[in-house]
Amino acid sequence: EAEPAVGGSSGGACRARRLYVSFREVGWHRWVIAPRGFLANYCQGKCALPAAMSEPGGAPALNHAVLRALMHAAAPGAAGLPCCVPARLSPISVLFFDNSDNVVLRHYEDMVVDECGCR
Amino acid sequence: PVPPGPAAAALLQALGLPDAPRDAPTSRPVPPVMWRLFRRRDHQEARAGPRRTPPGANLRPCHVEGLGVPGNIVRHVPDRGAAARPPEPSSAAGQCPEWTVVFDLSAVEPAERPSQARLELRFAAAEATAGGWELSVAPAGASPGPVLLRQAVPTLGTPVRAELLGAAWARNASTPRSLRLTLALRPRAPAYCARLSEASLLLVTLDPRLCHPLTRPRR
Repeated sequence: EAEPAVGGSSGGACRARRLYVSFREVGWHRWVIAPRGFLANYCQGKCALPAAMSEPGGAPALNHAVLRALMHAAAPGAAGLPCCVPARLSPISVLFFDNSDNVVLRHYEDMVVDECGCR
Repeated sequence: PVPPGPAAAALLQALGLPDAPRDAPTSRPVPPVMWRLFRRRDHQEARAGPRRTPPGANLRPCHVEGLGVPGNIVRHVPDRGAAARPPEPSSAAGQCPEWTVVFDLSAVEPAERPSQARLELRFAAAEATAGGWELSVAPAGASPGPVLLRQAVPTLGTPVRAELLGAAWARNASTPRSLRLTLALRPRAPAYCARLSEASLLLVTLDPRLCHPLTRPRR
């Protein structure tokens, strides 16, 4: 389940959008014990000024991103806009049965987008 | 369900799984210790959400909080020898039986470094005895090997736990593909023998390939 994407990067400033990954939908619900799914989210949106600057309390803006947004404002053809990408991620843990009948708890880094930023 | 294709295969690979396990074994309940570890981790991860993380605080990514050891994979391995063990009559002290337990560790990859291997035993039909019991663990095989571990067991009311890492195999050695052990539990004073009702191994490993350095704290 995902928040409807906004056409390309034309609408809305760069931010995290909701994306829920359901293990049942992926067909793994028989061997994944928990969780049933997780909010992975994704980044989308425009990185023109002022979005290229960081949101209050968000990840710090990269100077280079601000520079690119400035250049694009001054000469759109000279360089493209910065990209809207994950700036802060969180881990998840998954409990499942493996092929040897073991019950396994695995910890995975960088599975959930908490914050997006322009880079 | 998504038909197995390159996308599902890529996701499985990203999760460090060679292929999608087949359906869950019907008769295998999830051990309470695994639920506890999952809920403890899941609870922390929920608390570490973007809105509630105190500045600078980070979950230790390669550490099993509930067990206090480094690791990012915890496996609860059942005893494969249980099915082959004949039923035992309870017998007097001095003639207590020995049990062979077998743990299949072939799912552990060579890159994974073990940080804990906890044997967990549950006994039945045992009466309390003065002085308690003594557990001995030796490698199983045609000729009895040296005793790897001796441990005093004051009571059988709670599961008996013994740490095998450093005893059954060296700490810095890679995990064996299979672990076959002979166990014996002898009462210190004349008493009826106990009966082994369940054996399992809780193995914690650290896969450095999935272990990222802590994210840089915010300036």
